[in-house]
Amino acid sequence: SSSSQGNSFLVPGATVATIAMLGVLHARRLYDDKKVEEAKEKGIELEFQPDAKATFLRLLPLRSISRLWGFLTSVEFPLWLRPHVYRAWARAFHSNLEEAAMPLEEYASLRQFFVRTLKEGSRPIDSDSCCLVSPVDGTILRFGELKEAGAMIEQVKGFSYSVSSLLGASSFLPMIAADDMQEESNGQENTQRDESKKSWWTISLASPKVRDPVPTRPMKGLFYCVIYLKPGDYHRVHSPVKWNVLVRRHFSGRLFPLNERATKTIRNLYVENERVVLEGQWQEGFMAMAAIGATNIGSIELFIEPALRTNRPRKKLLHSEPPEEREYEPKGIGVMLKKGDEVAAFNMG
Amino acid sequence: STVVLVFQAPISKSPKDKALSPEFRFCIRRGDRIQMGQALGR
Repeated sequence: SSSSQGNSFLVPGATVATIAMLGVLHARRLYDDKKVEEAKEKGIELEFQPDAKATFLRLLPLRSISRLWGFLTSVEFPLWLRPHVYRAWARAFHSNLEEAAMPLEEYASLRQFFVRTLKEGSRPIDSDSCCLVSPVDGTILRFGELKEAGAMIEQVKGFSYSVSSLLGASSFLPMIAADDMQEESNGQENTQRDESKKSWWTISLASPKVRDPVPTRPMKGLFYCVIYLKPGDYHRVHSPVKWNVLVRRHFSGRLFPLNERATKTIRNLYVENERVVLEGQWQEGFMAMAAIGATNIGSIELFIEPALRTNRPRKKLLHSEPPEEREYEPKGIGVMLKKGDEVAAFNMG
Repeated sequence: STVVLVFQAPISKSPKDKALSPEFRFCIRRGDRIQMGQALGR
């Protein structure tokens, strides 16, 4: 009798304590977020500050958690429940349901709803042939020109990652690099040309700006743009320009979250996470697009290569192993994409 | 999830260069919300 009395106190007690703890954590999070917003308004930039949470995340089986999340969100809802669930999701993450291509009842699961297509004309493509359009809906985190030899992109103030680590070493571009080098007007002997095994990056970033001998041809710089997709955003990826995709690289990495907090506390977030890189050429030269997965949105579906599977279970995760690479046929032409063509989708789990 | 674009585009160092071929310029700001299909730069 005394044992049952103990249990009857323990269970509600533990529940109340857990709820209280979660409440405190949530309040703390809201307070931190408010501080970040205030700092931003004052023009103070976030600085890299590794913390215990980042270390803890490294210990978690995030890929398994991601796949479990994918499994749970694939569960089909009864017809009557679907509009309620999706409206709740839209309210929580500020999605515009008016744009959904199909009636809400037709999305059987949250996973299907998440990668929904949009109504015709919802996203007009800027048709100016000189312009490069956004491949996704999202928030601009960083952009600029890669000027230094190391070609580093700043994750947040105080921590940067290299472009070559993000994209991997190109194997098909040395010919382009060699052409570029021939165009160098200063006549310096290019000792790098003989190093055929070096990647294009190594060559190009050592001399990123090359002046053509023919004055009508412009110098070329290397630019980057980082766009973050919130959970409520449209999660399909489109082509930013007319280009030829020559190579696809799949890095099977971790699946850390990619939110603002994570960028501030987890080192090498973008170069450690699972990602798919498409590389090729557009009218101005080199073009690469990296789609980086996260815990909740772990798998990347590539429409130009439907057989590609990402976020797969693995016995052991070796982050140092090279990416799986595929060169598209026909060689040197690859897959031709027009501006705005659908290329990929981020799936839940 | 995040998408990173890396690309080559024209740059110019002198007004003469600009006259011959305009340089690439971003038309966005950090923190901007952008939709698929809107210009990032020209």
